[in-house]
Amino acid sequence: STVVLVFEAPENFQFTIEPGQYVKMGQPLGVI
Amino acid sequence: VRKAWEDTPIKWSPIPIGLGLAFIAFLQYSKIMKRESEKDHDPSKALIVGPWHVHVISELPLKTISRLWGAFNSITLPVWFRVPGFKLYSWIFGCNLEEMKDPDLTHYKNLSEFFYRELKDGARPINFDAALVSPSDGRVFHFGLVDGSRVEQIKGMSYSLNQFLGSQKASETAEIIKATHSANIVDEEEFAEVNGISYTLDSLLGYDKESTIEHKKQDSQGNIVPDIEADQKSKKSDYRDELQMRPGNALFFCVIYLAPGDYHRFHSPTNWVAETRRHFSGELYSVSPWMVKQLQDLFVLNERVVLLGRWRHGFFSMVPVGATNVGSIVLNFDKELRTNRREDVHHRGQGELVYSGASRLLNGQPLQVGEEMGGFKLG
Repeated sequence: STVVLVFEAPENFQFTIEPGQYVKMGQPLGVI
Repeated sequence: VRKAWEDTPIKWSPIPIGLGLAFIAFLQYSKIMKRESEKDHDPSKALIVGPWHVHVISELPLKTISRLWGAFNSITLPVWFRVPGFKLYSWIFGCNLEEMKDPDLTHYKNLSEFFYRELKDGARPINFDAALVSPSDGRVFHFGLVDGSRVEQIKGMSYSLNQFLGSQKASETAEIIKATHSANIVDEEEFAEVNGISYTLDSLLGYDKESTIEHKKQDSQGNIVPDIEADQKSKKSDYRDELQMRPGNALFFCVIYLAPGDYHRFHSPTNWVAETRRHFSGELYSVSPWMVKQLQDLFVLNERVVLLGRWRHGFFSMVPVGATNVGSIVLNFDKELRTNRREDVHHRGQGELVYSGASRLLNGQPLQVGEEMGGFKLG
């Protein structure tokens, strides 16, 4: 199963993750 | 026949110009018609494109297999088998048994219950400082900017955002966003209740009420008084402005893959309001990284629940996508939702899969960061 997020955000939004990284629920995905 | 073949003289003669032109026109017309039909491809249809083994997999009755898998795993297991059985499953798929809410394995009647296990309170601390947190446990498959109206599945392979979110034919992504929001504008004074606590939608979304301009007017005696009517009008238009794609904003996406051993409930990744739920009863291909690399349009083909809404920065959507082993998607706030049903009819033909989609307004379901929204169940 997969969860996909599609969202509008300011252009300075930055993902704080790497492809292939294992994340747990509640861990940050991005910051503005 | 041989005599006729050998003795019949061949007489070459020019083709009439009109006939030649008609033939060329026919060829050109066919080409244009083919091109136009590809351009007007119905967005409710997705093409199965991939190597030969993908086509073989696409012919399997995956939904039936998924339902059988679910039914099989709902059989109550004998108590003596539960501990060794679940421990074996955990060893194979790497489940962490120490973080389960109920650590007694004999309490889980079958694999379905174990698969949908809850976690201990505090097992997943929420980072409240981040703009966005992970909605589930899993591996980050891909993330980035939405390029025009296409989302990159893997490098060099993308799918249409319109198809993924379920737009009407020829509509643009911006129009979906606009339509979604304007379809169900929630009055700003409306209160939302989450876990027994009341919030205004403004506070939940983080809109700054203090910044609203107060309008003044002169009354009949020349005194300056607040203009309530102008204020209300202004607030309404401010709301509409909020619901448009704002200047300086962009569309982003992020895909998280849940492996069979992961905790299979999903939570709200931010404070937002879900306004529409769209259920697309597609196929149930595996969404493993291998399959994602093989099958173009995988996320458009698979059964999914599209939740559309807004957060403090504008449009927000979250889409749980089903797979062969986990065909059942559950939403805690929408008990009417039923996925992977036998009644959902699919039509196949010439490599195309036609799926049905159903929308439902959620009347502004407020969701707090970290709040459990639902999950994936076996079968």
